[in-house]
Amino acid sequence: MFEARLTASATFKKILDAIKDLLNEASFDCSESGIQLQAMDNSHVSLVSLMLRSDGFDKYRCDRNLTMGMNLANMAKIFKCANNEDTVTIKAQDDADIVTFMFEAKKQEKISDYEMKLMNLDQEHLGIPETDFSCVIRMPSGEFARICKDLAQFGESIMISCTKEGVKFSTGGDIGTANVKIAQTNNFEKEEESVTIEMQEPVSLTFACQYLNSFTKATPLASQVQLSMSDNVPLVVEYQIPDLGHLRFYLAPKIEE
Amino acid sequence: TSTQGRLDGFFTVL
Repeated sequence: MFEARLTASATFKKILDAIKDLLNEASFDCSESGIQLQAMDNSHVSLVSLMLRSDGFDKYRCDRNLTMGMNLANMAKIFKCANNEDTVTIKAQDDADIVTFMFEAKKQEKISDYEMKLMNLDQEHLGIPETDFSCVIRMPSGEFARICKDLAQFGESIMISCTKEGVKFSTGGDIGTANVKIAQTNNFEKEEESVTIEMQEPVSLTFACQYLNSFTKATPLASQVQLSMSDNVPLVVEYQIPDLGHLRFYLAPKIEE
Repeated sequence: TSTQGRLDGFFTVL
């Protein structure tokens, strides 16, 4: 028996919004420690890694490890039927081929349930090596989204250059060039508005705008985003989901020829 | 010019 109950179904809506452009379907691996999802997009350029800890749920029971393959567009259709304030309960029997989503309004005046057929996706499980990153940048997630959206008007790629002075986002195309520089802040009072840079070595890498803009669909999940970079390894864009877990995106850099 | 890299090779298949 698997059962996970979360007071805010809005969190699930936000997670689905953030990943459904990159993935058509994905396996949710449920265990005692929580729900995990790890999948590459079809072109193997980006990887989505979601972790929702069992202790972040209002109720969590997982008697046996369970892998639930789900079509994310269909899952999003079901979550559209829930109000943001509804409590969601996800239920499945051991070895089941269906999953049930139950939505309850706060005062129990409306209870609805939706059953969805599970898919056998046979996805590979990937080991992600531990990396000591040369640069780790933390900045307001809204600001990062704004920069990616603004620069995408001018070019297909964004170069992210990190030095101890700050971070520079640059692009260029037919119109001309665009550069946005962000400096480290000393704003210790408002943590969500701060920019912090931990730099071992300066790094400069180029990434596709299209993917960065997809990742920023996760902005409503967290006030801050963390960008981790090293030469020749994927960029990690991480959103911490308060009291529940994290959503990470890995992106292969563009290779200069 | 630049080409898009891929993630294959960065991760190990478990």
